[in-house]
Amino acid sequence: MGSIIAIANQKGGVGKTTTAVNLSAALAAADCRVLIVDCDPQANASSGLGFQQTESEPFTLYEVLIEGLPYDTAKRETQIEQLDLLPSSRNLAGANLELVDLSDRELILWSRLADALAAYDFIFLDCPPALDLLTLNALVAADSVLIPIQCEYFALEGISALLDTIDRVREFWNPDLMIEGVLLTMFDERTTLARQVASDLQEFFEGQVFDTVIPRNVRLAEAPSHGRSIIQYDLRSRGAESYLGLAREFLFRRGQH
Amino acid sequence: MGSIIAIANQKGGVGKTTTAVNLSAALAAADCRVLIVDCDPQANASSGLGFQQTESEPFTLYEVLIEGLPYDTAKRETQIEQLDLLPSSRNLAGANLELVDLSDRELILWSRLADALAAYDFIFLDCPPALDLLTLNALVAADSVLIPIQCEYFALEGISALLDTIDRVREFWNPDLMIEGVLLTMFDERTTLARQVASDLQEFFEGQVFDTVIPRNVRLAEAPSHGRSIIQYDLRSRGAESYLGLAREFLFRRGQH
Ligand SMILES: Nc1ncnc2c1ncn2[C@@H]1O[C@H](COP(=O)(O)OP(=O)(O)OP(=O)(O)O)[C@@H](O)[C@H]1O
Ligand SMILES: Nc1ncnc2c1ncn2[C@@H]1O[C@H](COP(=O)(O)OP(=O)(O)OP(=O)(O)O)[C@@H](O)[C@H]1O
Ligand SMILES: [Mg+2]
Ligand SMILES: [Mg+2]
Repeated sequence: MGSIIAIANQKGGVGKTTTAVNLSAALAAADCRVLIVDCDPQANASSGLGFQQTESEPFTLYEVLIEGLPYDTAKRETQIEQLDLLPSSRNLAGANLELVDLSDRELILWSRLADALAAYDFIFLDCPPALDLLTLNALVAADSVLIPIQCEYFALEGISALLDTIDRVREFWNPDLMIEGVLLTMFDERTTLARQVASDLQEFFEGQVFDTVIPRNVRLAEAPSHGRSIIQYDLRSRGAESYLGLAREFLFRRGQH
Repeated sequence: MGSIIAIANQKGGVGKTTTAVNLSAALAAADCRVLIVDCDPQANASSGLGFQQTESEPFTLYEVLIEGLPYDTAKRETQIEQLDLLPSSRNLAGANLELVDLSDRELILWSRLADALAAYDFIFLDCPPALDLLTLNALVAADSVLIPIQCEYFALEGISALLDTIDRVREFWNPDLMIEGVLLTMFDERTTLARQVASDLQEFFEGQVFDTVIPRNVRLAEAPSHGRSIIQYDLRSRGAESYLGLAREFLFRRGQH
């Protein structure tokens, strides 16, 4: 049975989508069957994998959540073997309000993904930069949560709000929710700020921080404009190396669970 | 009478808060009377100006919006002469749901800030990374909107959704809402990506892009951990230079309006 991993942090621009796309692509290259669910109305994971929002776009996560469309009617194959996508679109922004009136509104995504568990080894949920009903749905559906963190001051600030939300999710809906790990992203080893924040985080999260650190690497920011993951775009880049290393560490850590 | 300027872009991590704090501080240094309203539950503008969320924190924007507390009871003086802050806190995250049931829910912030117009030259609204009811309230209350944009691919993607929202706000609530300008942030002139995206933006927004470009400069990321603006933290940095330049250009462009 597959595992569901939410990639969440309400702080904006910390590398959630970049991690969802590139960790998934690296795991697919290692022969895992992977599904990315784009839970963000910005639909960056969808466009990062080459899916542009067009009027003729048949189905997205919105129809799955709100209209009960089966997930595999909306899912798409990507250019990467073994990696599928459940795309998002702008109308998902309406879901935050439309979900409010449904009964068991926090459990909707969990129930919609039940059939996907048999078809995939890993299902990654790319969350929007907010602790809203979409992110809540993702945390309730997930077995674990991977937390990307930029090594900067504002990133530290938001951690306790996220951990409180995780505690609340455990208390009311998902008692077994674990922390998959904390991933340091856009790390620039030349700045004292980054080193300082990194050591604060390692102390605060003792043992839950991935050894793999993702460096700031412009190739990672270029790849999505070509609709490709970093593995396809520039395999020799430090960005590709770091996400392949993360995939190895991710599998290794799971092998011990 | 003062002007209200929303700083908005639903893409996360593009420099909204950094611009709100440092443009305000530069204008205050130029003898303008400025108020920052922190409309983000992450409360980064509040902590960036040295206000930590504590249990004993008397009042924030939440009480002003939801309980009708007068704005000047919640406002605080900062360490910067002529710059005040209406702080945020975590419980503002609840406002998105609580505002839904109020009549004229889009006009609440606008009505709460009416008294502030006589007391300030400029009121900056730091928005969260979402096109939610808080951002909608900010766009309805504002005379103009300043759009910070990182020169990266995903940042381009979200522009049309933001412009559509601005059009909707003009149609239903605020016909005179203008674009104050588009600000290129975290610009790294060494990368082709940044130069490419910058020229795309200049073509798309003809004439609305500020000449001042904010470079990537680690001092800007360090300043908030000391609770200071870049002007106080490191006046000689490229970060301080660029925000002082932006303040000059901002005033110059307004002098022509
Ligand atoms: N390690 C990296 N090096 C350089 N650029 C990066 C790196 N990781 C991400 N980026 C770029 O930084 C920007 C923010 O990253 P991304 O969009 O993945 O963050 P996010 O947390 O998903 O943002 P949001 O909060 O808006 O969903 C993007 O333009 C992305 O291409
Ligand atoms: N020009 C710059 N150079 C270097 N770092 C910067 C610059 N501008 C902002 N930063 C840093 O980048 C991060 C993102 O900036 P900031 O928090 O201001 O963006 P935001 O758009 O307000 O984010 P959010 O969407 O979460 O509200 C912060 O850690 C900030 O300190
Ligand atoms: Mg994202
Ligand atoms: Mg901000």
